[in-house]
Amino acid sequence: VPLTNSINSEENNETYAQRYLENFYGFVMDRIPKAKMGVNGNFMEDKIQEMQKFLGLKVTGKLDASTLDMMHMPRCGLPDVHHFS
Amino acid sequence: RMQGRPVWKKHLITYRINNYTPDMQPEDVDYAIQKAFQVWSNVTPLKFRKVNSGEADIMILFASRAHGDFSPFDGRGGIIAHAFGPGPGIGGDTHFDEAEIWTKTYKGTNLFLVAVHELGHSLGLGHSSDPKAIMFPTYSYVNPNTFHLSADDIQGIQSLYGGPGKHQLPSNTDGTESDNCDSNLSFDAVTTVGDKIFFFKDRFLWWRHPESPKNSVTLISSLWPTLPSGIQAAYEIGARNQVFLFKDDKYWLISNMRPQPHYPKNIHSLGFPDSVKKIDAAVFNPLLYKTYFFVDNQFWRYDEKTQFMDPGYPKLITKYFPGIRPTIDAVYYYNRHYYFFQGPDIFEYDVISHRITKRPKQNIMSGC
Repeated sequence: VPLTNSINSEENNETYAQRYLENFYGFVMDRIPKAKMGVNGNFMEDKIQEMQKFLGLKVTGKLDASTLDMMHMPRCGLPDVHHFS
Repeated sequence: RMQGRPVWKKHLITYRINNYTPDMQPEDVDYAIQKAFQVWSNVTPLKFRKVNSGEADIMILFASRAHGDFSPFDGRGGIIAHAFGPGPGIGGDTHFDEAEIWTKTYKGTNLFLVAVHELGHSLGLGHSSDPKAIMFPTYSYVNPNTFHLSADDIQGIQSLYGGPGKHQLPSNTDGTESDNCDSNLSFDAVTTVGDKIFFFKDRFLWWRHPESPKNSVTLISSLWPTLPSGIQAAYEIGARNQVFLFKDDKYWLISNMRPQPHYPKNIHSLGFPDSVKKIDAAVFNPLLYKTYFFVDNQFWRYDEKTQFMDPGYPKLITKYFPGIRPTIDAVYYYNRHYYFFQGPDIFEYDVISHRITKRPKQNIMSGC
């Protein structure tokens, strides 16, 4: 049971993070061909890094605890960098 | 700044609160929004006017889930508000997620703090990566009484609109200004603050050095955005770098020019009876280390060491301050003298000999 919960939790975190990055960092999941999942993975890692850098977190490119905590904080609905110069 | 650098092309911007959250009293919503606008008007030439009908430049509303702008809210938590950059139609509009619990305190989501952020967007600011900036994208509570814009916020908004012009000062405001050369000028409160004397009148604040004819003027809200106008009494304990400001049954502590957390407090916590609703004037005597509070024709004495009212008070002003009329507008202590303000009259009163020593000319401000 703990193993299953853990897997579900990881999936949930990843889905949540994808949506967060789509909303606020211009991450576009749908446009990336499935055959290039490796590229997609890197692209998401880049976007996580972009988010971590912007919000002053440790830049790891991973969905670590502090990054997920930040993603779950209440926030403004405007993108952080996508629409701004 | 937002992409394309959208800004309002005019300096008088209207806003309308389209609907109210049931979480707060409407007057508290009005106050939070007005104060949030004031934060930005203090550092720019912008002025904001509330309208109650028709289309305003900035329309403010509370909404749940999908609300007609293709950016649905997501229930409690997550996204709590959003706003649109300057422009016609939906441009400049600010939306708050009704699913949040909106408050004027630290509980739930503080409307004032979120409004300052969203109105920053309404004026053309994007998100800041500085965690100290109000334009940082995530919400965290700070005491509204000590809140101030970060350098990043100010640099951002002033890069779009410039700094506050001289017209923000009394000479060109909306007609409620005081003429500092009016021979009948009276003050709401006067106190020393460090090496200066501060004179409070309506929403204005003058300051000058005691020995210098030069004075400066500003809005109280420019210096302390979260404090009200119409300060009624003020006194300083110089040795502690503390200034206390009073309005109605509340008082605030300013220390090193910054409003302190956990204020305002109720004046009754100082030991006043319930019948006292406001303080007319207050002055600290550093020789006795006691503070005199003047209320109508009476005064109380408060021991700043024990933090208790002295017994045997109130007493009649006219009996213990010979020559001083029953009600006092303002008073400050300087160089072993009290300076009492009663309407247009000023009395210099020696604290040792207990008598009036001088009646300075009313023209205490320069240029009068």
